[in-house]
Amino acid sequence: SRSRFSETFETVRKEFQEMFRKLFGGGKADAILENPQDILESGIEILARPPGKELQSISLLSGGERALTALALVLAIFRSKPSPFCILDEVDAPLDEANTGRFAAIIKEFLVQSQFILITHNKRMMTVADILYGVTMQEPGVSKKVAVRFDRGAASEAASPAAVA
Amino acid sequence: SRSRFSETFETVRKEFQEMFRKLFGGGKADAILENPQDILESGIEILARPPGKELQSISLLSGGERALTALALVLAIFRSKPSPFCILDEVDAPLDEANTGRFAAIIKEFLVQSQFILITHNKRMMTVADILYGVTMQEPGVSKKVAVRFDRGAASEAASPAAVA
Amino acid sequence: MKLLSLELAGFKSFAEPTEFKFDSGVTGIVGPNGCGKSNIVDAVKWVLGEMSAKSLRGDAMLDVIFNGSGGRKPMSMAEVSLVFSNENHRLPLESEQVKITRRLYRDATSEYLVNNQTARLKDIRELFLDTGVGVDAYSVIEQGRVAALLDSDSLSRRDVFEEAA
Amino acid sequence: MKLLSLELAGFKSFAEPTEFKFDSGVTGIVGPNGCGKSNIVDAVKWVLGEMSAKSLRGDAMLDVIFNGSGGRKPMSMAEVSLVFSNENHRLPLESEQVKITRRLYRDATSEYLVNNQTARLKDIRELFLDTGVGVDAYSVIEQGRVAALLDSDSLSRRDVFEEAA
Ligand SMILES: Nc1ncnc2c1ncn2[C@@H]1O[C@H](COP(=O)(O)OP(=O)(O)OP(=O)(O)O)[C@@H](O)[C@H]1O
Ligand SMILES: Nc1ncnc2c1ncn2[C@@H]1O[C@H](COP(=O)(O)OP(=O)(O)OP(=O)(O)O)[C@@H](O)[C@H]1O
Ligand SMILES: [Mg+2]
Ligand SMILES: [Mg+2]
Repeated sequence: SRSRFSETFETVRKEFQEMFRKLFGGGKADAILENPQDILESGIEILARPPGKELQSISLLSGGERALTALALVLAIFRSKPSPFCILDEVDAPLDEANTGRFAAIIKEFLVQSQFILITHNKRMMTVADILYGVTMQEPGVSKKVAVRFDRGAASEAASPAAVA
Repeated sequence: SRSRFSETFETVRKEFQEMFRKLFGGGKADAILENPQDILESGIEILARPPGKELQSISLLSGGERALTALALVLAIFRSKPSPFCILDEVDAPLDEANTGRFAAIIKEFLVQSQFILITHNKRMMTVADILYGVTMQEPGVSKKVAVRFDRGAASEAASPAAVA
Repeated sequence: MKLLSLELAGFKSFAEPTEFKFDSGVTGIVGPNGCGKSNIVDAVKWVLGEMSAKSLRGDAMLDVIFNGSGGRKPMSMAEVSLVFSNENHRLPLESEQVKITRRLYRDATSEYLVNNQTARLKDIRELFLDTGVGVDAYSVIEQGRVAALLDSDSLSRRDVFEEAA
Repeated sequence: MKLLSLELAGFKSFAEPTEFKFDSGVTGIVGPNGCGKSNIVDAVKWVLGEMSAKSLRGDAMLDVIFNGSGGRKPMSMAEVSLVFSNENHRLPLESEQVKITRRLYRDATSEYLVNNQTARLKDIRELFLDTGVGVDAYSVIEQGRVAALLDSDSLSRRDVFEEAA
């Protein structure tokens, strides 16, 4: 119905603006109805302005900026309608260290409502996990779950399951 | 012309088989003409079998396995017709440490014929570079080239241009 | 409603029965390329009712059944279960826990079960209606697809907003 | 034929004239998200004759001209030059070095230059015919596109093989 959609749209929009500012450490983003007279059919335009830059078309954003903007939108939707769990498969691959750090910190804010399952190669992201599973193929072609010892201090090679007995 | 294409096809095919074995540390790959009677129109099928696994459709390969197979094909084409330079923009993002190491080692084999320009966030890949440029935005929105000091021993944080005065 | 565990047997590279218990916070999954991490994500999508083989990276749905490797023969069935806690009875069932199961046999017959009782896909879909859990929900971001939300045109972006309404 | 240097001025985020000298081995480029690394790849594609704004991540070709930021005004022209050594006269020109330049003005007029003499795009394309250098060649892999070679259908895969023939 009209009113339900426009209410959700407003909530997601506000959350998106906040999530973007937090993930980028500044800047400004927005979600806009292309055709506000026709709420039930209108497309949605995304505007994103990383800190220190001019507003430009989202196609000009860099690989990392696009990924971070998309994550801000996903987390905004999550805020407006929390699902019990969220699975993210290597979403941090395009991010540099500073953005990975901010993203890892934000995830913690969501743990009240939802569980997160993060697949990653990035040591910084691993430190966020409460429990860490390794998957290897000791027998060729057959996946096996292994316990992973994680040395938080060194965030060392030990995290790579290959290092697990 | 027919003979030129089929000659190139055979060269690339052989190089691809070799590159795949080197990048994966084993396994087998092939490039096959779907319709060998009609060389000038036929599509090309790619087969890839990572070490220890059965031959399956390439769509079932993992993200890292697909990237590495594609790199084997690119390097095979390079071998058959060297271009003066090759620019790779974060192609190592999906690769784990072992595959990144093998890829970095293979690049060195190509330096006789071609120059490589590698954009990367990965410290292991940075160690391959003969010269390293940093790009930052000290002035917001304006890219500036900076010299990067690279401490090969520690392959440390120092590689990140932010660490450069 | 919390996600308690995921059980796989004969699903893709998980030939052996494997159980992942999920903590209430963040669960991390790590491992080398091709070891089976993204297959876990496919398992979750599948048990929630994914009907497109392509979206599970296969050519046909039978591609989800363990296909053999090295000394092991192909298996005749794939089975995945998801177990949720249901203390607050958010899912319209009496039981304190809810287990949903999906099976596929080599002869292409499939079974769905809720708390070990035969059910239909329709029952599973209705069970999770409006909870944010489901195949098309925003709660699963596959590998390499994080920026897809921005890439899509403004009309299909609407879908995600509607999902949250 | 070796790539000696790339010069950018007013191209995308490179407001200031910037020169990258290339060594004969591997040149690494590092930096945080959004600092301008992939813009360098766009600059190389552009000076070699790229005519699609979309493939340079813009909506219109004018998007390649520095668009202003913070205290700086938008610029009125973008210019990129590539310099090659030509001692072995692989390029059909007398000079020991060959410099190709492309300019675009705000009024959408563009200029091509070879060794600072006005030329046409057709001249540049013919200059590099059969060298493996060119817009569609396999020698530039953009960010996130490494597996695209495998994703494409078998017929378009032919193109890459034909390129090498
Ligand atoms: N039905 C099947 N039977 C056996 N193995 C399978 C089956 N389907 C897929 N696989 C194997 O699973 C592997 C891919 O696993 P997956 O995509 O989960 O890897 P990953 O851990 O995500 O790796 P990456 O880090 O590269 O993304 C492939 O090597 C593929 O051959
Ligand atoms: N015409 C222009 N004028 C000014 N800035 C521009 C112009 N075109 C693009 N940009 C800016 O360039 C930035 C993107 O740069 P680029 O894609 O090279 O980043 P990157 O270093 O590759 O980052 P990542 O590591 O995330 O891939 C964007 O923030 C964009 O606003
Ligand atoms: Mg994966
Ligand atoms: Mg980039």
